[in-house]
Amino acid sequence: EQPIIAGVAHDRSEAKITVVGVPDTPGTAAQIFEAVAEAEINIDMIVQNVSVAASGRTDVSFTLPKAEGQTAVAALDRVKAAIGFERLEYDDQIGKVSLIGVGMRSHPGVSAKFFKALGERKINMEMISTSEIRISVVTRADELDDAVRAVHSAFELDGEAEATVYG
Amino acid sequence: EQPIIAGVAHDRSEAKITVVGVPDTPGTAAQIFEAVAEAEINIDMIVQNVSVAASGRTDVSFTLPKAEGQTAVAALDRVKAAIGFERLEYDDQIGKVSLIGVGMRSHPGVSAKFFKALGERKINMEMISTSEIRISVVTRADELDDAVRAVHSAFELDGEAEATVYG
Ligand SMILES: C[C@@H](O)[C@H](N)C(=O)O
Ligand SMILES: C[C@@H](O)[C@H](N)C(=O)O
Repeated sequence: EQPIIAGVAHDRSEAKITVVGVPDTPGTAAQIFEAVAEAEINIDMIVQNVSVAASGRTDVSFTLPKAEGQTAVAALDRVKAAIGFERLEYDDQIGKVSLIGVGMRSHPGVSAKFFKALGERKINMEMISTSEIRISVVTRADELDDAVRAVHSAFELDGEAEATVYG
Repeated sequence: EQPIIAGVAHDRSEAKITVVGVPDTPGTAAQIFEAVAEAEINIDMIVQNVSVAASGRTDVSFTLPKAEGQTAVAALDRVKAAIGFERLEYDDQIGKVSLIGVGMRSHPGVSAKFFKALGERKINMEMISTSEIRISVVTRADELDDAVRAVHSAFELDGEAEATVYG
């Protein structure tokens, strides 16, 4: 049956932190997020891919409210030696666009269509995180409006009110 | 208020493909997933982090049913030259464990607790993907049962039936 596309959400209130070169061994991500939690910082998406290089390291990125960016950077700086990561990257010029739906896992064409809509507008996807009910992409903040229009158009959602979504 | 933890889900039916060294320019991810969709392969989670090195490349990973692994690898091999990625990594020994809840964004301690539960048992988290309602981690398949027990215990979900979750 057809997947159900509920709507498109977008967010320009967030910043992104990438903890670069995290030792890919048990416990390091826990240390990162314990430091962030201790600073009482709200976290939205966390993305970590596999370590592929012989480095034995990987990168851990997360998004958070811009207003909490510097607090988070400071909290992570304090545990840098303990964790052993290489450096932090802070980026407050991101936008996030998400397609919300149901049953998207059994419809791989939905992700392809979403990505193609952005690719055709030359909008680069800097981070991707998906589940069965949500496809989320991080773009440049100044490309976000264009990205939202592109997705609305590709899925023929033009004119629809934006979905208020949770999660 | 407290976040609501609905339950823990786990899955050992999946394999993981990492497309390594994908040019981080508009359109490449679309090409990857168009090839996969054309082969009618169901995709579960997609994870892509930022490109940090001066390489201008990043890695794109996704999980899928083990039975479809070779078909997906073949489909991607066919578009390797067109996309320009470096290589593919195929891994059919993964497990996926997820914490399902509500309102986890405003409770950063939930992710930290989940990660700590695994770290303390020396279970390595190979991939992480989270949203406000779901924290998903990829582990070795032979560590999955231990991971599930660790999370149940940390969140005092012992004895509860496993949540049937969608998304
Ligand atoms: C990189 C980080 O996720 C590490 N693999 C851990 O388990 O904590
Ligand atoms: C790597 C891939 O996601 C690329 N940035 C794209 O937009 O397609």
